[in-house]
Amino acid sequence: MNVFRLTGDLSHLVAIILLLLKIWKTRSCAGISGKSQVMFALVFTTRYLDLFTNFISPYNSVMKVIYLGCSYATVYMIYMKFKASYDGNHDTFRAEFLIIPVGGLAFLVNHEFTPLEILWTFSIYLESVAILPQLFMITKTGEAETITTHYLFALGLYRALYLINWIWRYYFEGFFDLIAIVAGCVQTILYCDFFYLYITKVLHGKKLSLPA
Amino acid sequence: LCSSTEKDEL
Repeated sequence: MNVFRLTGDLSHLVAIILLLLKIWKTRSCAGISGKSQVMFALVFTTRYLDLFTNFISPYNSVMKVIYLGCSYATVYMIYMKFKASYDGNHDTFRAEFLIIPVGGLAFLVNHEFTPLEILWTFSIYLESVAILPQLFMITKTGEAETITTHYLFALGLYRALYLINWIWRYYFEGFFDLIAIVAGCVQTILYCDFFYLYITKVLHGKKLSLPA
Repeated sequence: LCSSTEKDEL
């Protein structure tokens, strides 16, 4: 465990909790893509099946349970508890266009052709693109609440920190996982445009709004 | 190519 890995995990945790708190405090999930959140719940579910088969460390297990719990709680808030505030009309990205190709790719390109390994690969690939419905929704409405942009920044930062962690691990441990690295690069690249807007607008006290 | 069966990352 190096400092980039740890701060990456914490950044991910901050993102997830921030979103949950925002929805809870405002009693509203307006501006949040339910489809992205369902996909993140699917990502955690398919990746953390090893909770039952493989014990790594208390830290590892506890974080997995927190991610899973928060992710399901978020989906519950969006589709059940605060359903009335869910902006379904603007959440129009077709999730099947991501899930089906990603599922096919996980079958074709994986480390090992076993159920758990294919599901793990699926989760890595799906995570890399799961934010697209959310970014699409912001493009469509042309704006995002500032707290939502903090969430997105922390979520994007997490994978960027993991990229540095992988470079570190390659040099100091000789460890590398090509599937995770390629997907992690794709995932980080998808946030680049958003990072630019976040730094130039939100950090200067302006609301994130796109030109019409 | 490293296949990591023991996945310590989250």
